[in-house]
Amino acid sequence: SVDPMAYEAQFFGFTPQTCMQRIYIAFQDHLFDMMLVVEGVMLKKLHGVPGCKISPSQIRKCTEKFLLFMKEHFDKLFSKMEKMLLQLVLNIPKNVLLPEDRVQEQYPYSQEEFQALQDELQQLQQQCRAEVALQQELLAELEEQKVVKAELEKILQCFDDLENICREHGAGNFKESFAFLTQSSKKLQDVLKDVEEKSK
Amino acid sequence: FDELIVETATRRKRWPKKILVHAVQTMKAEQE
Amino acid sequence: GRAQVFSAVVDTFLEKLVAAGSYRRFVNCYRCFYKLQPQLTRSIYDQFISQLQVSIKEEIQEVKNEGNLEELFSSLDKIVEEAKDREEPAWRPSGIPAQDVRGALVPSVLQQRAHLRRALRQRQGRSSSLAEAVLAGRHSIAELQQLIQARQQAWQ
Repeated sequence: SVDPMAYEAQFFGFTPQTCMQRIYIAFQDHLFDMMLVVEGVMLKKLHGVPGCKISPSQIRKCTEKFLLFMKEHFDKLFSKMEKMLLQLVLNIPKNVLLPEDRVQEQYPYSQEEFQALQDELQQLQQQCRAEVALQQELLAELEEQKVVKAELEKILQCFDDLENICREHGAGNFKESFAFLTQSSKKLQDVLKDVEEKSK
Repeated sequence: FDELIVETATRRKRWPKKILVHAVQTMKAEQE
Repeated sequence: GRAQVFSAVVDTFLEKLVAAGSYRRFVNCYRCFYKLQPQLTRSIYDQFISQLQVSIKEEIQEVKNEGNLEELFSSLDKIVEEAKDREEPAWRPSGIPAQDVRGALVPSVLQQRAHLRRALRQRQGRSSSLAEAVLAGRHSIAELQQLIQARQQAWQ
């Protein structure tokens, strides 16, 4: 089973295996190129030696023999290097969390807890809306109360005006003066009756 | 496979922040 | 740090590779040429080895530049250093994007909740003072009505 080393890829931006493959291919190319250069120099040298009995295919065989040997060691050494680099350098230890993921451990919310959090938000929003609606109703009632109070005060004002009129015309305490008025009108009626009887 | 891993890892690194930006915008809009 | 280990491991690889490809081995493979040109064989071998080392070192430097490895290694060293006191394995992506994104959203959702709680408290405060004002208003209207009632009865 291949370890995709995805967490390392999240940090490095490439998979460690790709990095190692990149290095392997480049090193291998250099080894091959060098071998070709070595072979080229030898062939060129032999080409300049008159009556030389060594054929290019012989040199090629030597090259292949040396390269085969080098390649074996190269692969052995490279796999050791790869193992070490993947373990010590291009890896993220199990106990390490990348900065961008710190939030995951600061707030370990399960799905249920997160859902509960979302529900609470919904509920708070509804409560806020309810409060706003309540405020509007209360404000409306306060407006209404203003009007009603104004009306009631007008009525009270009428009573005050009435009493002021009475006072202006000498009737300080309305009740007494009303009683007085009743009495004096009663007297007047008596006097009137009296006069009528006398006049008969 | 390698590209898939890098693509997935890159998204894991970048997208939560991007999504967060939109989520915060949504929440601010809801607040308003 | 990681950068030093990286360089050390690569240098060791190179040393061992050069040690494996010894001059004796080289001569052993190129015996026919060596018999003809021993000095040249030596200098070809020496150049081969030094050129191989130079090109591999250049290659490694290029890989470091390409992958910005020096900087990545030092920042990873810091991150690992910060986690040195913790034993237990750290969180890792679950493979369920929705679940992992949720974790990233939690701080903002908590902020939203705090904001809404604050807003609700403010509104509730305002509502209760409005409610007091309304009750006081109702009370004073009742008083006014009683007053009017009394005045009216008096007139009656």
